[in-house]
Amino acid sequence: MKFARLRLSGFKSFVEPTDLEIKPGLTGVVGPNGCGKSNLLEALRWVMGESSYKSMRATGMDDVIFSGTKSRPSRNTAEVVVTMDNSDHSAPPMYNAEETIEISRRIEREAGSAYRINGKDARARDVQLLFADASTGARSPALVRQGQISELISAKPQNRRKILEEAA
Amino acid sequence: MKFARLRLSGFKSFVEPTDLEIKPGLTGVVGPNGCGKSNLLEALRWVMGESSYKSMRATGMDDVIFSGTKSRPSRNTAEVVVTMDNSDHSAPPMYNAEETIEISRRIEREAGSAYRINGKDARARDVQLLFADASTGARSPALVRQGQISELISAKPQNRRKILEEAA
Amino acid sequence: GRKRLLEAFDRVNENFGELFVKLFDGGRARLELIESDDPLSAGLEIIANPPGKRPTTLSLLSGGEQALTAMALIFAVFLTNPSPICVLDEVDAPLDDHNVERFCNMLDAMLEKSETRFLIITHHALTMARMNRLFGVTMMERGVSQLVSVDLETAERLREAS
Amino acid sequence: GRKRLLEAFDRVNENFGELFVKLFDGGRARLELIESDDPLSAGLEIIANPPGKRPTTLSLLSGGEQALTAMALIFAVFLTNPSPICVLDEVDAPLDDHNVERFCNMLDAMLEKSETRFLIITHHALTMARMNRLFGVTMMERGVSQLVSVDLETAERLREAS
Ligand SMILES: Nc1ncnc2c1ncn2[C@@H]1O[C@H](COP(=O)(O)OP(=O)(O)OP(=O)(O)O)[C@@H](O)[C@H]1O
Ligand SMILES: Nc1ncnc2c1ncn2[C@@H]1O[C@H](COP(=O)(O)OP(=O)(O)OP(=O)(O)O)[C@@H](O)[C@H]1O
Ligand SMILES: [Mg+2]
Ligand SMILES: [Mg+2]
Repeated sequence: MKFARLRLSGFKSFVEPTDLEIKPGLTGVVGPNGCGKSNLLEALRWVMGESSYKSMRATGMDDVIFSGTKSRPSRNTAEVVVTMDNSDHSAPPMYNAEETIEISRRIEREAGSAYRINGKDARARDVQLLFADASTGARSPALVRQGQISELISAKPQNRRKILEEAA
Repeated sequence: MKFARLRLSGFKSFVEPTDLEIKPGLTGVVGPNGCGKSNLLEALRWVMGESSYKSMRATGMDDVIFSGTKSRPSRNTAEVVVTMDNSDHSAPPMYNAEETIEISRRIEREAGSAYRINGKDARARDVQLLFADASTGARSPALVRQGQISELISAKPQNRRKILEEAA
Repeated sequence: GRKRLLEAFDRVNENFGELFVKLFDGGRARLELIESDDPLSAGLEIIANPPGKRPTTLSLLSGGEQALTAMALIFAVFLTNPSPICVLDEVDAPLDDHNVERFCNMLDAMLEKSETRFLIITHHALTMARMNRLFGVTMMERGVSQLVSVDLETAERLREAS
Repeated sequence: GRKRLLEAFDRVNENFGELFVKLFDGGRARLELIESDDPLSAGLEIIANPPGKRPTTLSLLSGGEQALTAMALIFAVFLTNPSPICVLDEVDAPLDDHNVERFCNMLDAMLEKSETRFLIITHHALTMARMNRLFGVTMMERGVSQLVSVDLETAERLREAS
């Protein structure tokens, strides 16, 4: 399974539907402070089933919904869809027939999140297991948040050991 | 009182006597990773009476003494001297007659630190009070260590309040 | 003790609000004492919005916005009692080029308000270009630091040396 | 559980030692389990020396050296079980130009070892120049993000926009 595309709609500052193509090799993401770069990583972790709003720089999961600006009203829903290229048919048996697998997460204000895999309702757990099976997921050590390196450096040795548990 | 010069000798990677002229305005300090820039700030805080070796990236105060390289043996002493320009005679009465005031701190392995003000033995407390009287000191909020901004940002609100106590 | 802390809070809050607006060219920011009615045991919260954005706590801003806001707080405290020396160790690391420029503008503004001497440790070419002079730290011999006076061109080469 | 953690430790330690030497062009680094005989409750310590310097714990290295060493650890874990996607958010912020180059060399080396797709968020011009393609994030309308495909020259201008 390979990551092919990430689509954000109403997620934090990405109020308009936005497609990020994930191509092979090295893709740089640039822009001024505060323009939304870190929000992209949060959207990826969110659709993969991140359950802790604190790790999303939020005070509640509803905080990921576009909260409006001076010229635009806030939204009531946010959705992120990740499209996986499964042409190597390495997905879990349940989804492995498909050439592409779409995983989506949609949140409605004060009504929680709903997940879908290829259009069928799924639980957060199903989504988390699907990505864990592909050696990735919201807590993958390969997803390095801004400031996470400083946290690792100043972490107590006991907390640092947890990074090994990811590898075990 | 104005800061005029900082002299390091045997302090961390500054094994050879090194003079840093502190001139008016903005002085930039540049160089590659690991070349010794942050050591300069630590030397300044150290000579002003910093008592916590943990805040000096050390496991004991002797760690600030040059510990040797493949081609040089370690040293047994380290010394930092800061020269103050007192031509405005704003120093505490005890030292105010002088045009320049030299504060030095010298450490000897396993024998602790010794302070001097204009050549006369002094206690750490005397040095700390001298600088406090001049609105500076090892814990001055105007001395911003590498990573201290991140610490302030992620600090608990209770710990952040301490920065106000500096101003009070 | 309590009274002095509240007075300090008001003065710092006022400076902070002004410095934030200068650094962000707009927007608004304020400090709040939270978690306790007693200022001596209260927490310090920061509520800020860059221009055009909604006010949030410091923890919800972007990395660069947080760093710039924290700088405004540090200088707000500084201005209540300017010290004769100020050393900033790589505080411009998370800033984009535009914000580095605004940071340097603020340093120039500080020069006009006090006789403070500044030492600015940086890897940023734009910051170097705004300094009155540059010192380079090198390790020609491994593990041994040396200080040299440099001009801007030499600093460019020094930054890239191993 | 205990056995698996120790096996993981050995594999990560081996990768870590090799990656460190590649990133620092010499020197040596190793991981240690401390504070407990039971690996499941032990702490993870890092002992490292860049070339020509004496071994010390991670906390005594310079800011840039710490960041580069932490990157070696992260990729050491990564190599034991490469993920299909890797996103690095401004990990190059504390690095000087020379080390940014070595960091990019390591990314190229990772490309040869696995099919991982990388998203590298950065403010560094040198890093941008090493990417296969660039996406710019802008806020033409305040508070609203948009994604655009950019070439290197546009990226330069984008970095400096407000
Ligand atoms: N729910 C929301 N609705 C609208 N905007 C939001 C929401 N949550 C966060 N934002 C905005 O997103 C911006 C943060 O974006 P982000 O952290 O991705 O910036 P960045 O590009 O990573 O910047 P930096 O280079 O400083 O790290 C903030 O300015 C914030 O106002
Ligand atoms: N007691 C000591 N004796 C000799 N060298 C030391 C001693 N203590 C620290 N060092 C060396 O000083 C170096 C750290 O210097 P410093 O932290 O000032 O670097 P820096 O220029 O700030 O780098 P960066 O840009 O990465 O922050 C380390 O490489 C370390 O080996
Ligand atoms: Mg960011
Ligand atoms: Mg440093």
